[in-house]
Parts: sequence; structure tokens; C-alpha cells
Amino acid sequence: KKAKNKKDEL
Amino acid sequence: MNIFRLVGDLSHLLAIFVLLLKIWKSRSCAGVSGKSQILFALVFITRYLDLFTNFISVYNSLMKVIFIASTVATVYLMYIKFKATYDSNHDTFRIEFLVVPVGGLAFLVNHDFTPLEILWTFSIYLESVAILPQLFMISKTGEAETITSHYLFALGSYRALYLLNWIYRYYFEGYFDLIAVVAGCVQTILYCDFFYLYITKVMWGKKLSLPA
Repeated sequence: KKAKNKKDEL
Repeated sequence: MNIFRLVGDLSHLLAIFVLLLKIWKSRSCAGVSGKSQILFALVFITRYLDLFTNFISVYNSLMKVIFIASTVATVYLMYIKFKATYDSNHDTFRIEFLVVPVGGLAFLVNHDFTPLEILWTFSIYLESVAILPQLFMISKTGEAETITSHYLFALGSYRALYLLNWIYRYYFEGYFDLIAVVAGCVQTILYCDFFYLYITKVMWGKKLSLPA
């Protein structure tokens, strides 16, 4: 779930 | 990072620079919707507020800066430098009918009720409809310059490639963001009509003209 909050897309 | 997202980002970058060069070289923004460009500037500004607080990679930060700067530059060229060539008579889409509902929806449907997350959600929803003033303008003028149709093709392709990127990331990384996917589908669907015209006309060297 944490990974989703990491906004790594433009 | 995967090939779909990389090609998608490059297609997005290409679209923005094709438009910027068209306006700069021809010193005219005829046929281009300034309202869509304002919406795109708003999309990037509200989405990249974490530019200084959330470092992902050099690529990510560099692209964010380029997207914001080039879109603001386009708005500047259209509304200030080449204002005389701006076709306000045909660029009449009421963007408040987009910004207000999208703003409300971002408050209601989001992953996290925090300012940064709501602004990001607003940006995602707004981007999915930001091209409407441009498509509306083309439907009013009945045609588009070939360079403008290349701009639209590259811009529409970028989010279609992102859909493939999300399929890839779902299967290989278990990454899934429903808000981005749904908005991305809406955004790509809005281009379908244009994609059809582009592939059946522009690809064969014809001018893009909507059936009267």
C-alpha cells in the first residue's frame, strides 16, 4: 500500500 | 520505469514541443485553444507541487520542470506575445464547467484527504478533460492544421501508452491506482474520434477536416 503513495509517475 | 511509460513521457514531451515550436516558428497560435493550454498549466502546477519535497529521480524532477516551464511558455506566447493571432472567437469552451466539477470530485473521491493528495487528484481528473476546449475549437472551425493534428496525436498517445504502463505495472509490480487508471481511460476515450480521423486522413497526407 505504501508503494502507492509514492508518486513516482509524471 | 518501463518502455510504455518512457515512450509515453517522450510522446508527451514531443507533443508539448511540437506545439511550442509551431507557435514560435509560425509566430501564430491560430487553431490552438489557449483554454486547453491554461488547463494543462494548471494540471502540471497542481500535480508537481511535490517537486522539491519528494525527490524520485533526476529524470522525474527534470521532466517536471520541463513540463511546467514549456506549458507556461506556451500560455505566455498565446496570451501575451502572439495575442493578436489568438482565435478567441472559436476558443469559447467554458472551462469553469470543467474546473468546478473536477474540483468538487477531487474533494469527494480521493485516496487521502490531505491538501497534496487532493490537489494531485484534482490534477489527474482535470487532465482527463483538459483537451475538450481544443477538440471543441476544432469542431467549431471544422478543421485543424496538420501540425496541430500531430500535436494532438502525440498528446493522445501518451496517456494511451500510460494505460499499457499500468497494465505492465499491475502484473509485474502489483502497482495499481484506480483514480489514475479511470481518468486515463476517460482521457484516451476522448481522443478516439480524433485518432480515427488522424489515421484515416492525416496519415494519407490529407488535411484533418471534420465532416461538416
